[in-house]
Amino acid sequence: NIRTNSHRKLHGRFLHITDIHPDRFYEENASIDNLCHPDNEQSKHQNNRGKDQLSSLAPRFGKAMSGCDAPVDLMEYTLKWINETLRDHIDFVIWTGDNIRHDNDRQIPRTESQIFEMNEIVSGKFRDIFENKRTADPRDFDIEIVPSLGNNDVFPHNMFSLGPTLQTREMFKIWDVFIPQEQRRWFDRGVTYLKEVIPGKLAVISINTLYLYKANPLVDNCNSKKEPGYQLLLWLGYTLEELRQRNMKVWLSGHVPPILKNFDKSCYDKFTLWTHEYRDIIVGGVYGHMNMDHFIPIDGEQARRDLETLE
Amino acid sequence: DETFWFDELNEKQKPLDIYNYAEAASEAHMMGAKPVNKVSYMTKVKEEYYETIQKELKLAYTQENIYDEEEEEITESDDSIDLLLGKKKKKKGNKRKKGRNPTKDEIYEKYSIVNIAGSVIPTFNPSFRIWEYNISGINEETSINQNYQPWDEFFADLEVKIDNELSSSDPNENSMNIMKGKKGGKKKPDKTIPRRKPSEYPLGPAYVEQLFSPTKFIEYYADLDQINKDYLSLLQDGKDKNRAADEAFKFQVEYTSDDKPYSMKSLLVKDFLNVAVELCDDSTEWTTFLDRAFISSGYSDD
Repeated sequence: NIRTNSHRKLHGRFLHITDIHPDRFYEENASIDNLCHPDNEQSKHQNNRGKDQLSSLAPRFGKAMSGCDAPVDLMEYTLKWINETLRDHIDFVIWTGDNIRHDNDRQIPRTESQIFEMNEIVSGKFRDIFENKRTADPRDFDIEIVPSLGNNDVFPHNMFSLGPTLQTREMFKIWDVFIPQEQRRWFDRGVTYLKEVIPGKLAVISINTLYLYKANPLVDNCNSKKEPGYQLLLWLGYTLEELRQRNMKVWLSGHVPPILKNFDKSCYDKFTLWTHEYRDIIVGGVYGHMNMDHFIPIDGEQARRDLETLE
Repeated sequence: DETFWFDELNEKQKPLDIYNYAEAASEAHMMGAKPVNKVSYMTKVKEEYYETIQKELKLAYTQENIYDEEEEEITESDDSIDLLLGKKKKKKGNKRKKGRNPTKDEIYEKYSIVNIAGSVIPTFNPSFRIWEYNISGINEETSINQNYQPWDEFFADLEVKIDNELSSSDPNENSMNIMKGKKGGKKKPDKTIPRRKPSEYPLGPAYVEQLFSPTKFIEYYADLDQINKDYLSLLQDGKDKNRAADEAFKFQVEYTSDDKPYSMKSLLVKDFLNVAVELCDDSTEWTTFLDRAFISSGYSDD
C-alpha cells in the first residue's frame, strides 16, 4: 500500500456480498404474514395457538421464500462468520448495496433518515471487520472494501438524481473511509468511483447503476448530455482508458445488473459496448439486486450494431 | 395553460416509455416480496441468452468441422507439400469469406459475462461468493510505473474534461437539427460510444488465462431451516440464546465452480459460454443450475 507504506500478503481471493436488507422491525415469532413485523393483536393470537403454528411465525435467523426481509441477527451472524472464517484469507471485498429493508409495509413506511441510519450501521460493521486495527488511520484497511449504491439505499426507492444532492452528500459521509479522497468531488456528483485494490495493478470500479436503470424515473436514456447515465458513461470511458494506459486490470461492480431487463436500451448498449471494447483490461462484472445466483452473457457486437442502427 | 402543459408532458413521455418504467418499477418492488415466477424468469434467460449462444457455437463447430474435413481431403489427394499448403490456404480463405459466420473464438470474444449474485436477504437462502483469481507471477510483473500522473491530478483533469464536454453541443441536438434540415455542421462524435479496441492490445484476463484471471468460485450458503431447527433444539437442551445461536449459525459451501455436473476448469468467458450450451443440452444439469440459482431452497413456481 503506497499510501500507508505497508505490505500485505495476497491470497488470490475476494468476497462478493450483496443485498443484506437488514430490517430492524423484524421480530422473532412475529407473523410471517405480517412481513415478520410485530402486529400486537395478531402476534399474540398466533403465539397462543401452540407449536403446530410455528411454521407461520418468524424464526430468529429469517425464513427463506417468506417475503420477509433479513432479521438484524442474520446480518450480525453472517458478518461474524465472515470475520471469523474468511477475513484473513481474502484480498478485498466487493459489496453491492441494498443495506436497508424494502419499502413493503404500509404501516411502517421507510423514511430517508432511517435509510441513512441503517446504511451507516452496516457500513460501520464492515469497517470494524476489515479495518487495520494496528493504526489510528481510519482509512487504513487490512482488506479494502468497495461498496456500491442499491436501489433501496435511496429515498424514495429507485429514484436518484445527479448530484450534488443531500443524498449524494450523505452517502459520501457514510462511505467516507472507503472512497479515495481525490474522488470525493466526482463522487458527490455521481456516486461512482474507482478503487485500486492492488495498487498499480488491479482496480475495482463501483458504478452507480441507478443512473442507467429503467426503474429510476429520473433517467430517460443515455443519449442526452443532461442525462446522468450519459455523464456516468463519459467518466467510465476516460477512466477505463487511463487504466489501459497504466496497464492495470479492473473489475466492474454495481447493484443493478447491466442487462436489458434492467437498463434503458441506450444505456445498456453503450455500457455493454464499453465492457466489450475494453476487454483487454476488464476482468469481469459482479452485481446484485436480483437475489438469484446466475450469469448472463452480453453481446458487445450486437450492442454496436444496435447503436449504429439507431445512429 | 394546464392543458398545454399536460399535452406537452404526454408528448415527451411516450406510452412505451411509461410502460417500460412501470414494468421496471413493479419488478423492483417485487424484489422485496415472496419470490414468484422465478423459474419462468430463468427459463427466459435460457431461451433468450443461452440458446442463442448454443446456436451460434454449434454453427461455428459445424463450420470448423467441415473445414477440417476439407483440409484432410486435400492432404490425402496431393503429394506436393508446397502445392498442398498453397491449396489449403486458398481453401481456408475462401471458406471463411464465403461463410461469414463467426468462428468460435470470435464468438467467445464478443461476449462479456454479467455475474449476478445470490443475496444475504433470504429471498431464497442467504448466500455470498468467494472468487479466486490467478496471482502467479504478480511480483514478476513490471513494478508500478511512476511516470503516470498521480490519481488526484488525473481526477481533477477529468472533471474539467467532462465539464467541457458537457458544455459543448448535445449529440442529440445535432441529430435533431439535421432531421429538421437545419445547418448544424458536422455531427460531433458521441463520446459515450467507445472506439473499437486497437488490435495491439491483447485479450485480457477474462478471455485468456493470465494474471488476475478468475480461476474458481466458492458459493457459501446458510441453510436457514436447519439453522433455525438446530437453534430451537439447543434452546430446548437448556443453552442460553447467545450460545445456542453461536453453535447453530453457520455458512457452508453450497457448491464450487468446479463441482459436477457442469464443472468449470477455469472461469474465462469461454467457460461460461460452454456451460450455457451444456445447460441447454442437458436437463439434469439445468435442474441443478436452477437449484443453485435458488440457493438450494427448493423453490419452484408452484
